[in-house]
Amino acid sequence: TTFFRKVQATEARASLNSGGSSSSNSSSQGSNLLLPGATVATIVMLGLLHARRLYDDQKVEEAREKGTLEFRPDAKATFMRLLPLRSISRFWGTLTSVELPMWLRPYAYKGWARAFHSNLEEVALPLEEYASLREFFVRRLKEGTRPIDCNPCCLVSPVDGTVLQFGELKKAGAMIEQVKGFSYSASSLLGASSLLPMAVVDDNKNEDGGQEGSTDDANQKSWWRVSLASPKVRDPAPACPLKGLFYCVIYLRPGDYHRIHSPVDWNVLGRRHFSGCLFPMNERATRTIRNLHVENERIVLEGKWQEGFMAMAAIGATNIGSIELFIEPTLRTNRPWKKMLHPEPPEEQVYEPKGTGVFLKKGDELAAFNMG
Amino acid sequence: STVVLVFQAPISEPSADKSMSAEFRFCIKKGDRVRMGEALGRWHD
Repeated sequence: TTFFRKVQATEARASLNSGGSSSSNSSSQGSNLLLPGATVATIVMLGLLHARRLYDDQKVEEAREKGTLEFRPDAKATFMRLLPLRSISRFWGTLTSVELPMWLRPYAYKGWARAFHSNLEEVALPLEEYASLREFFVRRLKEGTRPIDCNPCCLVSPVDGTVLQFGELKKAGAMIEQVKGFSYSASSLLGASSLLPMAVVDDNKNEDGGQEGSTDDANQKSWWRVSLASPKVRDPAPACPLKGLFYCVIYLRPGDYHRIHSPVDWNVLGRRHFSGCLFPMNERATRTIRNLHVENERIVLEGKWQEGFMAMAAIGATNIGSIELFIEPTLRTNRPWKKMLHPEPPEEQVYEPKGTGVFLKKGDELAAFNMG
Repeated sequence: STVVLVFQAPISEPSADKSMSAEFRFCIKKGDRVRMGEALGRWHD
C-alpha cells in the first residue's frame, strides 16, 4: 500500500511540475520505481521462504507423529560423510588450545557462557585462570554444586545433560532407540565381545518356556566376521536381553559441564575404544544420520555393580572429539586414522586385577570430553 | 557428545502397591535436563 501511495504521489508531483521535459520525467519516475520494486520483491521472496518453512515444519511434525520421518536419506548427511571431520575436529582442538591473553579470558568465556547457557557461578576457579577455551571447557565445578543422591537404591546421572531416550531392553537384539522409528542394537554400541547379559532364544520353544543359554559362543565371533557380514547394523538375534536390562541416553550441549562421573559403586572390568567417525551430535544429526551413536568414535567401559552388568559409552562428536579417561591416562582418542579401511576393530583393555578391575564409587570422576 | 548407560537393575513380580515395588523405575522423562548426581531411577530395598 505504501508503495502504491508513493507511486501515486510521485505521479501527482510529476503532473504538477509540467515545466520539465517529458524524457527527464520518465527517467526520474523509472528510478523512483526501481527501489520500491526491489523492496517489494525482497519482501515477497522472504514471505514465500517463510511460508515454505512453515509448510516444511508442519510436514516434519506430521511425519514425526506418524513415526515415518526419521532416517530418510538426507543430502546433508551424505555431504557430512564426505567432509574430513576428524581433521576438522583436530584443528578445532588446536585452535581452542591457543593460550588467550589474561585480559581477554573473562570476555571470551563470558561470551561462550552466554552463547551456550553455561552457569559461570558454578565454575571452580576465577575465569582468568583458564588459559584457553579448551581448558575452560573441561572446567571443574565448585565443591557442593552437584550433590550426589545418597540413596543406596538409586542410580545417578553420570553427566549434566538432556535425557534423549531411556527404557528397558526387552526385544530380541536389545535395540536402543536413537529416535522414533529407528534403533541400533546394544551390542553394536558396546561391541561384539560385550558382557551384555543376553539369552539365546530357542526357536523350537516359546519365549516363556524357552531354553536360555549363554551367548559366550556368539561373543567368540571375531570382529571381522561380524563386521564383514553386515557392518554396524548387524542383527545379533536370536539373542534376547535378560530381564531387567535398562538403558538411558543423555546428550550434553556445548555449554554443559563435560566431566563424566560414576553412576553407582561399580567395578570397571574393561574398556573398549571404537575409533569411528566424528559426526556432529546435535538434534538434527541425531535425526538424520543413521546409526550415529554406533558410527561415532566412542569409549565403552564395562563392569559389574551390585545388581549385575553395567556399561557406559561416552560418544564423541566433531567439536568434542577426544575423551580423556582418568582411570587410564595413557589412552589417546581422536588420533589421525592410520588405516583408511573401515571399520577398524575396537581396541580393548582389560583392567587389572582380572575379574575385579578398577573400583569406582558413586560420583567419582572418571572421564572428560575434550574439545577437538 | 552423548553418554549411553546400559545396566541391569532389580526387577520383581508386579505387586498391588506400585510405589513400593522393588522394581527399578526411572524417575526422569524424555527431554528432562538432568545434572550429575541426580537420580535417574530408583528401586525399593
